[in-house]
Amino acid sequence: DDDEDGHDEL
Amino acid sequence: MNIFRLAGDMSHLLSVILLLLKIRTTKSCAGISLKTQELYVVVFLARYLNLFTRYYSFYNTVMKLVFIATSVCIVWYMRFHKVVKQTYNKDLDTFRHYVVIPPCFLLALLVHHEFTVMEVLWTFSLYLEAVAILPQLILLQRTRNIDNLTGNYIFLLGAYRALYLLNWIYRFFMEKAQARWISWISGLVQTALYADFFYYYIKSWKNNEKLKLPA
Repeated sequence: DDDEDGHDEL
Repeated sequence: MNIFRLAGDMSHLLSVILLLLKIRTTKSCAGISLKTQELYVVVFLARYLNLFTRYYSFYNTVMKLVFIATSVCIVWYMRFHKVVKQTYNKDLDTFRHYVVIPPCFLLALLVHHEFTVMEVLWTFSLYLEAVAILPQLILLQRTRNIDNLTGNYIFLLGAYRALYLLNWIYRFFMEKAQARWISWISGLVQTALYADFFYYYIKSWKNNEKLKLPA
């Protein structure tokens, strides 16, 4: 679920 | 996913549901800025292009589709629905929203994490989202009678990014996430723009009065 650049966020 | 992130997403989702509910049940979009809603369409289309390039999770995909679809739907109601469009406060919603798009894009070209199309668009969407609420806040200040649904909608929308700030703090300390200055600063700016609104919203709530912003 996690992505180091925060691209998993909305 | 931590609790702040989930709460932020739910607050965002709830705000959109509330707005659509207001439009559909009261057949009115009074007090809602079409300019802000149009900027959100641009924000979501630019940011969620990564729907096609990378899969994160079912949750992630569904939420992205929901945000794109609902933002387009809201703009459609305000522009084309024969009853709803007549309730739009066109004369009060005068912020020239297109002027914020080029500076945000230019800034994304200059300040980004990585110089790729997707990354620049992603960054552009963060900058644009930070200022997209401005036409709405200006319209709100000019509206004499702010109805509860509109007030709650804007509160939930503001709470979303405020909760994301807590999410970023959590991720940084608890999950040892990398520093993400672009998201953090634009999220901070976005939340700060709501400060004044939050103040009057909470004040009116505590005093059990109708929300009214000073002119």
